Amino acid sequence: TSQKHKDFVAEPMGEKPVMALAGIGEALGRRLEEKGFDKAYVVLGQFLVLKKDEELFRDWLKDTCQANSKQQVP
Amino acid sequence: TSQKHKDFVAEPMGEKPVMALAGIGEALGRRLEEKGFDKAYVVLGQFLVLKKDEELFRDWLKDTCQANSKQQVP
Amino acid sequence: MSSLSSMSAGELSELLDEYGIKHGPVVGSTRSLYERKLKEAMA
Repeated sequence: TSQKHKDFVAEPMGEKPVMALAGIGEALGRRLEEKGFDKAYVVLGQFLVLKKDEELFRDWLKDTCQANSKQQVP
Repeated sequence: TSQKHKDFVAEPMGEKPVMALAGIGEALGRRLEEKGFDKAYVVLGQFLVLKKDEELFRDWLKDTCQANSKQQVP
Repeated sequence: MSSLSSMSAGELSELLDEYGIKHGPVVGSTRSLYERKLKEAMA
């Protein structure tokens, strides 16, 4: 697990920006923000709405911001 | 806060069914299940994707299962 | 108005901003709510 992920889970998610999520860099974060996913909790919401199905979530991430498989949230 | 809500928040949400949510009775729960919102965490996800905006959430709940204002999740 | 359903999420988002309708991301589970709000605002 990356240091970024450890930092993220070390405290409540609160209003953290989407780029605080491990695996979401500048480019991906920008595209997610443009689509309204400006906060980490909104991305979590989408994951939950997708029934915590990782494959569905990856597909959604790819569709939403042309994320490649490497760039995705662990 | 109702006993149902106290019970709900007393332990992790895990895989609790949607009807475990305070304010969601049999009828509303059934309609939510029909729309794929069968677990409490999926409804939480929808609340997060609606940016935790209570008005939007109420509107969505009304649309989704013709919930009236009384029947809604506190 | 039926054209709303053929709009992309981005286009809907822009329209929601245009009409001053508060909103989050337009995704599968929120789209119908926002389309309904836009129809009301456009009516």
